[in-house]
Amino acid sequence: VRSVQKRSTDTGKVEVHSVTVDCTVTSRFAHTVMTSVALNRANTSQEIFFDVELPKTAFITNFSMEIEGQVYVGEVKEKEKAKQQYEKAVSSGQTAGLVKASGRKMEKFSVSVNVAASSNVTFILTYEELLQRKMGKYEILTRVKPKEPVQEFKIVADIYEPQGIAFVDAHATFLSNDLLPLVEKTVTDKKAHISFSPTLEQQRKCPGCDGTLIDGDFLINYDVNRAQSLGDIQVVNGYFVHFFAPPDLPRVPKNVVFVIDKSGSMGGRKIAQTREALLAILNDIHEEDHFGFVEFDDKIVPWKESLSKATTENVAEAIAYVKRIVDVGGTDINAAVLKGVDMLIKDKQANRLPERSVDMIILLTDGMPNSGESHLPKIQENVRSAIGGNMSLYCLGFGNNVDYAFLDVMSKQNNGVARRIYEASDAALQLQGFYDEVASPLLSEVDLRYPDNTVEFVTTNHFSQLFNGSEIVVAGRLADNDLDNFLVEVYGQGPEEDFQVQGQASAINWNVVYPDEEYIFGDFTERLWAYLTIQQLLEKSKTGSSDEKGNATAKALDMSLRYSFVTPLTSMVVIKPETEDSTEAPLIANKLTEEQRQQAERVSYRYHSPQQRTHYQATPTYFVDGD
Amino acid sequence: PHFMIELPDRNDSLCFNINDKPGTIFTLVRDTETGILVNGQIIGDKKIPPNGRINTYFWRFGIIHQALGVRLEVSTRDISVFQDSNRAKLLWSDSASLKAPNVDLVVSKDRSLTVTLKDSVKFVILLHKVWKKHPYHQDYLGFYTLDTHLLSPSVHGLLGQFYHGIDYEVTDLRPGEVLEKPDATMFVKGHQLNVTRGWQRDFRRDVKNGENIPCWFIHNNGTGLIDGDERDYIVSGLF
Repeated sequence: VRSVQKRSTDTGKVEVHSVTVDCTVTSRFAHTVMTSVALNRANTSQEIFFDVELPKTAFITNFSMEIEGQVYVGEVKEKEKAKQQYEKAVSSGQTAGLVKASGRKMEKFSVSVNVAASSNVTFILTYEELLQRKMGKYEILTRVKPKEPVQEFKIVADIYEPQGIAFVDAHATFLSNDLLPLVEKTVTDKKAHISFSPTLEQQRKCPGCDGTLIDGDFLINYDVNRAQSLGDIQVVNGYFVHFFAPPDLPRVPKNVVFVIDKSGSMGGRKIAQTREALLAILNDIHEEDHFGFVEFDDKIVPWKESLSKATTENVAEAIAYVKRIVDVGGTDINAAVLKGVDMLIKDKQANRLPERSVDMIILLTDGMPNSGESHLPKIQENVRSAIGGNMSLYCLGFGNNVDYAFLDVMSKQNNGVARRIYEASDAALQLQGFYDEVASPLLSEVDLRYPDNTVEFVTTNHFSQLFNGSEIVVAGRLADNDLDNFLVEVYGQGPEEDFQVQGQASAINWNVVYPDEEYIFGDFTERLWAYLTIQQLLEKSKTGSSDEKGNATAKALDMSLRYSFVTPLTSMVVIKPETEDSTEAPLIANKLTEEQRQQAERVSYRYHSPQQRTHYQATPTYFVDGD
Repeated sequence: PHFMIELPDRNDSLCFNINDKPGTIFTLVRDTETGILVNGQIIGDKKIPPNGRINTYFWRFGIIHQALGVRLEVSTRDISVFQDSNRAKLLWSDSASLKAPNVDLVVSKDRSLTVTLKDSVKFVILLHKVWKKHPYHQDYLGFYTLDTHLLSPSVHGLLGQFYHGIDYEVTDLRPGEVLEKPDATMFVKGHQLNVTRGWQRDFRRDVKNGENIPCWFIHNNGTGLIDGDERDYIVSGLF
């Protein structure tokens, strides 16, 4: 929470009474309410800002303001309809509430409102997200940046996990030795409570100073117990959710081809970071895995025509090879990826790779194909047809100018995902981090099956892989509301044999599991299902056929409106109170797509403060002159 | 005039020439959001040189910062500053500095003018003085933008469009017409261009001889590199 702040420091005073972040997680579904109360102590009205950051994976579900006892509540509308109000506001010079990109994990929500002299304003922002399990843990990230010490500052998180909590860690980037003991953590079998509430004095950088120590990320990580190989199925209020991440599965060997763009535009940091990350990956590669490299510019040059087993000798040879990769030339993504696919197919056919193993291609590029086939839909079509659903394609896109949408669609069409690699100092770590997530497949071709006649509107239930440290989540609605038992089966391919389990799911009696909690937050399983369904529909609206795209978009819009989620298809409109002589202007909260975020970041580069600019050693010069 | 886009991050530069009839006025920078406009007018040589090539140069720039209410007219003859209803005139023959609320000017005698517009942009205009009795050439100006980071994302113009940075790739290096200037293929803004490795001069340090900066030269008035073509940047007046 960047909390409330004044537009100008020379005019009146804004006193921030409180900043509270209240997060409730129930079965991975997090519901966070950020509240900030401020008083305009000046003797004239002035504009007060509410500036917060929320996770990219979250959907805003509500925003309201209370000014002089009057509450202004947000309403989710179809984006196009909201846009008309938004454009009216912008054209009349009003500040509209905006969601902007803010780094890798967060996006920024910012609004301002005119507050009369000696009046209070309360801002309340609510958002929800399904926490994703990565590397064996869930993460609740709260970014806090109040400008000054705040009378009441509080971060509270309550985690309810009926499976039982395996561990909880809470830490913050700003924690000093003095602040550390203020993080309170209470963990019982199925419940955790974390709070952090420093006093005004404890927030100060030094006694009597204005500055605050509270500036950074507050992180809570936890995991749940996993005893059942079937996973955990929870049935609540007519909806079910199935969390599948069985313990103690051996990893499946993988065959990975790294397709590396070494064209001229990868020059400088990008290629250096690529080398650095590949070296780190090679040092960690499992000995039973096979790997290969295809480096490309306008020419396609495989390291070797076949994949190599990750023996010590081969890895040493690969390390020497990676160190020699230099940037030059154009970009032929099409031929390079097809070469990688071809290598995997040929090696599989020639029995050079283990029969039960997972095939994947990791493409590292900054995009912009300009050699060979350069028509993007044609490349996607070629790659999809070559892969034929038999392997996964992961795309790592470097830099702000990469055509992310192209990579995103291409990966999703081939059972993979795309990830942007931000060119910050830790780009190599981002690459490694991504690789670590996919480094250990446990199962392939995972199918989660439920009786057809008892469930409906089930989210995606087939997954090409399950990776160690991750989790598969499927949710759906029960056709019969009274049903509290149903048969669940899971199939998958393991390294030695097929994985096959079945069991009975039963409804949880929350009053028994949490007898002291009167209210957690109502219909969370239904909202979890809606969140997951919307996410998957939004993906389908990008990758499906044109008919599928239209249907998926319409359904996603309908559900976003029904469940009051601010998604890329909807906006939240709050009618903003204005001064007596001006008309009402709406505030709008939008959700950015990854492409829009990228666009915003290209722009925001231009708004670095002068201090930040001094970090750049060389400044570009643009000039015109004569000889 | 030759345009140069220096890209220190890539340790590389792009360059191109824009020529048209003497008297033509081009928009170099236009930022509608911040209200900044830089136009420049070209002149030709006094008469057609023996080689028959008409060279053109900038001799006059008009600069406006609408929000700050500042207008500057800089020519090879003198420098005029208008702010609100005030006007000041500076001569190239004097070293002078002027500090107004929204604009700082520093004139280095017969050499350069540094302009800083408050919270927006900083640039230098160089004066190239040519021997008065030179049979062909006459005085001309160079325009160097030094700090553009506060301009808006919508900034455009012959120079302004590059303030966002530019993505390009060069491949297929091959011998060119001149031995020391190889040709190559450049992929930029969706175009495939034939470019030549050459150099152009940066006169900031040495206004007389300049300093050679290697660059990829884009032929035909920067066609393919600039958005549209050079005629799209022609305007009828300096302001």
